[in-house]
Amino acid sequence: GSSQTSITEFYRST
Amino acid sequence: MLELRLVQGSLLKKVLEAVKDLVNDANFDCSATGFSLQAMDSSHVALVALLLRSEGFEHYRCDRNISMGMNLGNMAKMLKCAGNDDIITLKADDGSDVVTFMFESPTQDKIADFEMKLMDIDSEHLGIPEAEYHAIVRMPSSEFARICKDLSSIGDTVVISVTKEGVKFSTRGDIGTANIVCRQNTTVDKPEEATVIEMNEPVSLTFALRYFNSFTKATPLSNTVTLSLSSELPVVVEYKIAEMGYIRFYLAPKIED
Repeated sequence: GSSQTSITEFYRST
Repeated sequence: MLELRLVQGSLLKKVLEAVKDLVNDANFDCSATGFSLQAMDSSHVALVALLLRSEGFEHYRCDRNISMGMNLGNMAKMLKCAGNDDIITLKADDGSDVVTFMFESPTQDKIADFEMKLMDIDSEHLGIPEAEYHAIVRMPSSEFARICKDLSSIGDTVVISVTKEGVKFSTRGDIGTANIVCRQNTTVDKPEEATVIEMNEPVSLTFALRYFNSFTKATPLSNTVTLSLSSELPVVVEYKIAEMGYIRFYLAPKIED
């Protein structure tokens, strides 16, 4: 199976 | 004081139809640059970024940067009341907790005012750095929408693979498998019908089709869509909004366990 990563793992809060 | 007059009001109607199912509440930011929005879906898997540049408005007055929290479902309900040919003007006074949408018919014989309550929204703003992508695919937006719809009747995820041969969309489900290959095709009559592949490196990534089908609600905004792909980066699905800006969707890939 595969798991969904969150967008916040790639981009940081400004 | 904020006053934005958009002659092609249908653009704003289409923008709302494109984002309202993905995001419930969002802050619209208004500055000298333009009218923009950045928001994530409730599960923080996808992100949408919209920009309508100030030059694209017939009249654009924004005395100071403001952020207006809106429920996108309610905003879509109000904009649905505007005719497709109507001129739409957004107005807000400094410190006001309402925004007014004014709809003018092209012949100026019908003028409507809709006032909507603003909301306080705590939203996280993410910095999206410029990135080099392994592959960029531009194709007709209707073709991309068709592929996403067709594949979602077979499986839940799509593997997008870009090679020199073309771009392949694959899925598998309980009933079987499906593969759709689109080859580069630049010898078409109209440039918007072309499929153009710029590839630096082959790339293959897996994504949830449910999100792609949501992104394709932006299809009426542009004849073409651009997919920017890199391993270990979210895909960027971009619809250019003629003369005004863009709507971009970012989706994190699925990782094999």
